[in-house]
Amino acid sequence: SSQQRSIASFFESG
Amino acid sequence: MLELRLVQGSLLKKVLDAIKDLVTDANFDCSESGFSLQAMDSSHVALVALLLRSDGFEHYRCDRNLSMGMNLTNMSKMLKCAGNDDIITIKADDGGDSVTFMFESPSQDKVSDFEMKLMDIDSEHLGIPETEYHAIVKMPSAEFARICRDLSTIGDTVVISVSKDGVKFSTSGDIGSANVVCRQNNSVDNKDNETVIEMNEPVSLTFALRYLNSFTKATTLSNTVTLSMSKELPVVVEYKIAEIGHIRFYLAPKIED
Repeated sequence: SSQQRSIASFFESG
Repeated sequence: MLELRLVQGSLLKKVLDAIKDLVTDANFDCSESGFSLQAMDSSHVALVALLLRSDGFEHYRCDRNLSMGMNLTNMSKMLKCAGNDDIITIKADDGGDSVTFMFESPSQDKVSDFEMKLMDIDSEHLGIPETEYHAIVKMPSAEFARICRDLSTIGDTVVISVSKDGVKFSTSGDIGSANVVCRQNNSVDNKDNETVIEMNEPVSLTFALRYLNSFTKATTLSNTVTLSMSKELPVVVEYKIAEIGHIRFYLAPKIED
């Protein structure tokens, strides 16, 4: 099976 | 005071059609440079970034930076009341709690205004760095939409692989599997029909088809779409909007356990 990562985890917040 | 006059009002109608099913509420940010939006879908898997540059408007007045929280379903309801040939003007007062959409028919014989309540939206703004992508595929947007639609009848995910041979879209499901390969072609007559592949190194990523299908609602905005991919990074699906800007969808890849 494959995991779906959150898009926010790829970018910097702020 | 904010006043933005868009002669080709249909573009705004199309933009809303493209994003309203993906994003429920969003802040529209208005600054000297343009009218923009950045928002994630409710499951935080995809992100949409819209930019309509100020120089693409016939009249653009934005006295100070303004962020306007809007419910996109409601905004879409209002914009549906504009004719396809109408000029749309967006108006708001600094610190006000509403936005007005004014629609003018091309012959100026009908003028409507629709006022919509704004809302407070607590949204996180993400910094998206400029990235060198391993592969960039430009292809007809209708072709991309067709492939996503076709493959989603077979499976839930698609593997997009770019190699020197072309771009391959693969899926599999309970009933079987499917592969679609698009090779680079050069159309002398019409650049919009071209598939152009720029590749620094081969890349293969897996994505949920339902998000890609949602992105293809932007197909009416542009004849071409660009897919930018790097290993283990989100794909960027970009539709240019005439002479005025772009809409970019970012989708996180699925990663094998």
